[in-house]
Amino acid sequence: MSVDPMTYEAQFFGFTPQTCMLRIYIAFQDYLFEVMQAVEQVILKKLDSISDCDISPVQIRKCTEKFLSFMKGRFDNLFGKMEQLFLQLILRIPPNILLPEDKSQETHSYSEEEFQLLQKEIEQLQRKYKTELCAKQALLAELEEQKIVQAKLKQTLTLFDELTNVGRDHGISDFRESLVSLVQNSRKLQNIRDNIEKEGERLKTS
Amino acid sequence: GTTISRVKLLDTMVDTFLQKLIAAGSYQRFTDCYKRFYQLQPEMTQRIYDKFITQLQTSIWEEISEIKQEGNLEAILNSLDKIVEEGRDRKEPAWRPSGIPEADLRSTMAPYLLQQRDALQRRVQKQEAENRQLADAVLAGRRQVEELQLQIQAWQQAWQALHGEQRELAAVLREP
Amino acid sequence: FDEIIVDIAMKRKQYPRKILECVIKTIKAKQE
Repeated sequence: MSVDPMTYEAQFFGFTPQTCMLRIYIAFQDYLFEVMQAVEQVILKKLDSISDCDISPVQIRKCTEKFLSFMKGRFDNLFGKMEQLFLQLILRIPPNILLPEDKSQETHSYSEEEFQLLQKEIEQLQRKYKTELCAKQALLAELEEQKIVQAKLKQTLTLFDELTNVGRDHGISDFRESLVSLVQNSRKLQNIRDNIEKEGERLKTS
Repeated sequence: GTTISRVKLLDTMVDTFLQKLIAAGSYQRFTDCYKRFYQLQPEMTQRIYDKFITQLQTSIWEEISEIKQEGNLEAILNSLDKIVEEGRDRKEPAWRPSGIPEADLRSTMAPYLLQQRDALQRRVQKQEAENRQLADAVLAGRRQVEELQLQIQAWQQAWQALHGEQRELAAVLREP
Repeated sequence: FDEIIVDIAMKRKQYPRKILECVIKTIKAKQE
């Protein structure tokens, strides 16, 4: 008959039910013997106090053994029955019951492959997360850089604006037109000067 | 129907055990075994027998109490009652250790790894969303930089275009 | 035999939680 080690019960109780029963059996049996011994002592003492009594201690011992062997037989039989009931009804985890510490077993039990798959998935996600973090750093770095570049570009634009404003402050709305009209006016002035010089020459010679 | 607590069951069983043991070791049987002493001292025999029974019962109940005390058995049995009560709806046999620690441990760890995976998934998704926004911002920034560069280029060309007029003006002004 | 049973049973009771604590610590450390 294969012995049921009742490991699951030992996990709950911290001892094996069989050990517990053995402990109770030995204790009960010791008491039975002790009490029988006490009975015999009392009887022997009583007999001592009775004069000319023809019952010998050996005879009393035989009576004790007779009563004890009967009691022991009944004791073992009754204890065997009690032990069965203990192991079935008290010191036992019913088959449909899971101990609290094993709650996680209630759900899906994981095969080696599934477990490795899950671990692989986690590693992939960790890599992905790191990549995303690096991307974030790079994007933030570029945004910082853009801020600097934009500031410089805006500075340059401001410079051009200021130039334009300087012109505007001095009545020049459009430099190019002003220059063109300057060139034209200069040309006109030169022509006028040339004419004047020619007229002058002519007057000198006449 | 009504579930008896394990502690009560234990006491009942011990009590039954004792009653049957005492029934087996009846006074009749006791006097049969100690016949001659009984004939000599019937009252004494009765007293000794009574004491025998009382002492046996006391010792056994003391032992039971001691075991209950020692292993805190009552509390443990009551907690087992509770566990069984909570699991009463479940009919099929529950899981038991497979004897392969790695296999059993996988299921213990799996819920936490699943949690970690879900948390990581959420983090990745959150980071991806954030990065999408950042990428949009970067693209917008690039466009703005391009825009500014074009504006500056336009200005630059405009000013460079003045160069021709400047030269012409200088030439005109320089003419003798 | 009895001691072996109790020893194994106690390990089955305690070790998963202990290992789990280590695993969770590791996961947290990795995340940090």
